[in-house]
Amino acid sequence: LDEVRAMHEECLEVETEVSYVRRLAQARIDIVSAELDRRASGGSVEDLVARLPNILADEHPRSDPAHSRLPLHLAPSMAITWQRGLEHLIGDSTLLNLPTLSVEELGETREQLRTLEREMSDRRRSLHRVIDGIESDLTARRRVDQT
Amino acid sequence: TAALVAELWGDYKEHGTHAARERLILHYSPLVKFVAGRVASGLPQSIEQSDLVSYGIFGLIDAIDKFDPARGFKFETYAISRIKGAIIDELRSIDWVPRSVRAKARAVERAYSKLENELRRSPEDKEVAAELEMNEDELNHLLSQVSFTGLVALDELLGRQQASDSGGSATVGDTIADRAHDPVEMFEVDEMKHLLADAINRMPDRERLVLTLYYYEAFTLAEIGALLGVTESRVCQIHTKAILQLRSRLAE
Ligand SMILES: Nc1nc2c(ncn2[C@@H]2O[C@@H]3COP(=O)(O)O[C@H]4[C@@H](O)[C@H](n5cnc6c(=O)[nH]c(N)nc65)O[C@@H]4COP(=O)(O)O[C@H]3[C@H]2O)c(=O)[nH]1
Ligand SMILES: Nc1nc2c(ncn2[C@@H]2O[C@@H]3COP(=O)(O)O[C@H]4[C@@H](O)[C@H](n5cnc6c(=O)[nH]c(N)nc65)O[C@@H]4COP(=O)(O)O[C@H]3[C@H]2O)c(=O)[nH]1
Repeated sequence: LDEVRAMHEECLEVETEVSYVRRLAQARIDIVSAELDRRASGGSVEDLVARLPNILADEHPRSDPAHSRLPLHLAPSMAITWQRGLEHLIGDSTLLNLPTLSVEELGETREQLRTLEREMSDRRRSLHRVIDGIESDLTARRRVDQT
Repeated sequence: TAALVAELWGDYKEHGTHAARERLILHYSPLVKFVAGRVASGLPQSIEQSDLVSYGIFGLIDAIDKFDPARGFKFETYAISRIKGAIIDELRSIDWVPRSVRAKARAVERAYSKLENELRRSPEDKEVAAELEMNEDELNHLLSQVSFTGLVALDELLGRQQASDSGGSATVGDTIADRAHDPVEMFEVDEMKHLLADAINRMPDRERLVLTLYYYEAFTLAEIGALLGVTESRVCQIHTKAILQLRSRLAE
């Protein structure tokens, strides 16, 4: 049982990291898309920064409280440096230099971020299946103990 | 990039230019999407996500202005804590739970307190309803209006716990933000729940199971309902009742 609990805890920590990289990648994709729209239609960088609440909010409404899940860790331990694979994309200088990048560079970065985001979403989905499996196992054991 | 970021911080802290600040806001703004998403989980759908993100951005700007790069800590650590704090503070100030609903919740808590003192045990639902001069259907209808789910509700619950422990009004959320300068120990929702563990263990069996699965195993209330063989609306009522009973016990 202790082994199952340790595995559960480890999966939760990795899931927090993967969700973190996923959400930062999504935010970057949506900001780069907003910048490309700005170039096409005019408007200042100031306007873009003022529109961040709309750009960063989720497109779809939240699920109702009965289908929401308490995040067991608010954020990953920041001791990690995100350098594996494409993860450096969530910390590079794209957003620092956003107005100075060319349309081609923005398009290329967005494609790479989309690849990273899909990778993270796939890993996250499989982690959720593992975590949910462990949790139903832990709960079944608890029910057996209680009866 | 690390050198570029450090240079920009140096430039901003020295000259305070609007342009440097805007670049820092853009660079770190994805953190707000992450934190706002997690703090929003469990909040009523009537609260707009874009409003939560805008409160979070105020928290990010506050963090950028207050951060001291020379201290050698990671900005992300400090920012995440300030973003969460800003969203929760702003929600409290706009009364995210309408006052009329809060008043009803307080009435249920007082009913639990009074009955537990008199009966020396956990009261039955019909006893709570009778104390409030309602029938059980009316009580369940009232409970459906109150939904204490998510991190914001947990933070408030612990505010109660802290208030009764230390007599002050700071919530655990505040103490964690104070510790933001210690980069090693951060973000542990676990720590918040550790404070609740004793109180949850003393709850009646069904309520203890609902609270344990929701706060410690991250089940959704819908999943807990399926496990208990009750409807979704019923498990939400059981959860709300359990929270109000827990709050009445923590307030003592
Ligand atoms: N309640 C809840 N539902 C969840 C959660 N994670 C995933 N889902 C559900 O599962 C669907 C597929 O998620 P995905 O494979 O990660 O695939 C996602 C993801 O790769 C991406 N995505 C999601 N949100 C954003 C965003 O804000 N910006 C960008 N650029 N991409 C996003 O778009 C795909 C489709 O998203 P949706 O249409 O929203 O569709 C989502 C959503 O309905 C969660 O934590 N809570
Ligand atoms: N074991 C397990 N864990 C799960 C599952 N779904 C989500 N989680 C975890 O639980 C956290 C809260 O999920 P939520 O309440 O749906 O709250 C979500 C949801 O409201 C929203 N969100 C995230 N991704 C999507 C998406 O693709 N589409 C939509 N519509 N909403 C999303 O942002 C919030 C925070 O997302 P995250 O930071 O990723 O944080 C998520 C994730 O770490 C699951 O099926 N099993």
